[in-house]
Amino acid sequence: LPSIGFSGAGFLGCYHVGVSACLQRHGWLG
Amino acid sequence: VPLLTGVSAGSMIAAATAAGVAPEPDGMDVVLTAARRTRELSKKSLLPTFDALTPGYSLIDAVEGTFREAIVKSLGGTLPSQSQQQNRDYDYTLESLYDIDPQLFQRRFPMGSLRIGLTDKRALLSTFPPPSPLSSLPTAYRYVDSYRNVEDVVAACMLSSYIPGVTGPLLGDNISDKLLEAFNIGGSEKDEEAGNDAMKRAGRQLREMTRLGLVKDGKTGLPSAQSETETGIERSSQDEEDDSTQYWDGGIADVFPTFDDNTIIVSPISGMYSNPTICPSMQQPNEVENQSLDNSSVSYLLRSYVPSLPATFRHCPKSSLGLNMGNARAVKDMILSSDDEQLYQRFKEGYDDTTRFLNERGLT
Repeated sequence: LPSIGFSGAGFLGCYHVGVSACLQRHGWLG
Repeated sequence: VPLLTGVSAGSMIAAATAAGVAPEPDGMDVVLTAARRTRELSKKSLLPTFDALTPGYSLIDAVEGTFREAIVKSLGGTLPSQSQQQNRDYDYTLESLYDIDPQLFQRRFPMGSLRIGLTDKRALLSTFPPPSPLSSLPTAYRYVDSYRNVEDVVAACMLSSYIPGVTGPLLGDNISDKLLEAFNIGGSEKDEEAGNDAMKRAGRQLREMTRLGLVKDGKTGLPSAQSETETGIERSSQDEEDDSTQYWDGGIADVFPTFDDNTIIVSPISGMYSNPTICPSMQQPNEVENQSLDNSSVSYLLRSYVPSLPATFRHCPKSSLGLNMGNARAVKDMILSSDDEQLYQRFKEGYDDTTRFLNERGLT
């Protein structure tokens, strides 16, 4: 699997949490 | 599990993912709790519309406790009691108190698997003229990719998110106390609610990690202390004693951290990137409709006064950022008052954009 880089751009990173949730659901993240 | 890297808010997401924290509800709870605390404090100030930018208020202090709690729980550890946490002298570096299986920790955080980006303040400020924010990977970029315990992870994330005067104290407690008083927030009230010591605690931890060679130079990959010696940078013992905040937000030095060209960049700002990217689409379908309902917002002002804004501008060789209403609204939501509904909307957008990314590539 490719590496995944979460950017800065805002302290309240809800967008990132949503991305993480989706990747986890599809088995990309443990 | 892929290699993970992150800066600022992204460092916390990457670390929480590595630790096994469930994004929903545990990850969102960390964000929502921090947002509620900022709203509560903001109500007591004379600047009711500002959350993250309330002078002297420290977001990293608001988020540190709940972030640590989520990480420790996901590793099966036990947290310090309420009375211990309320004790300002409580030593968070006493790892044994968390009762975390060291082997489990090493499996979740194997060496090199999680890279948290930092900005070396001295390297950033000693450059003249200062490096352009449009440049990528300037000499001030540092990272950590091996950790001894949970406190190493928490400290790296806190400083990776620390911007003086924005997400953390400006120049120490004295200045922030004065600012808080000026904006009608009592100093004692601030002490009780925020503490404002996350930066100092993280600074002490990072100083020890630097001494042990755990903080590395972004360009060479060598331990930063060794790299400084080789490049002739001298550090006096007085420097080290005074310099509790050697590291600032990693996004200052490198907004879009990558391992290589194959790294998937996650960004809540739409744009065009050389790497594969999960980000909002350039134009949201409901954007025009929302603009008429959003008359007081930054996006309305931008649209009114600068109707000819270009769609994108070159950020660095690996990205062009979108100057569109969607991004303006996203930035506004991130720094001004954001209610729970708005934050969940951001969560949903991230989830939907990732689904689109995976579907377009046949990866679901």
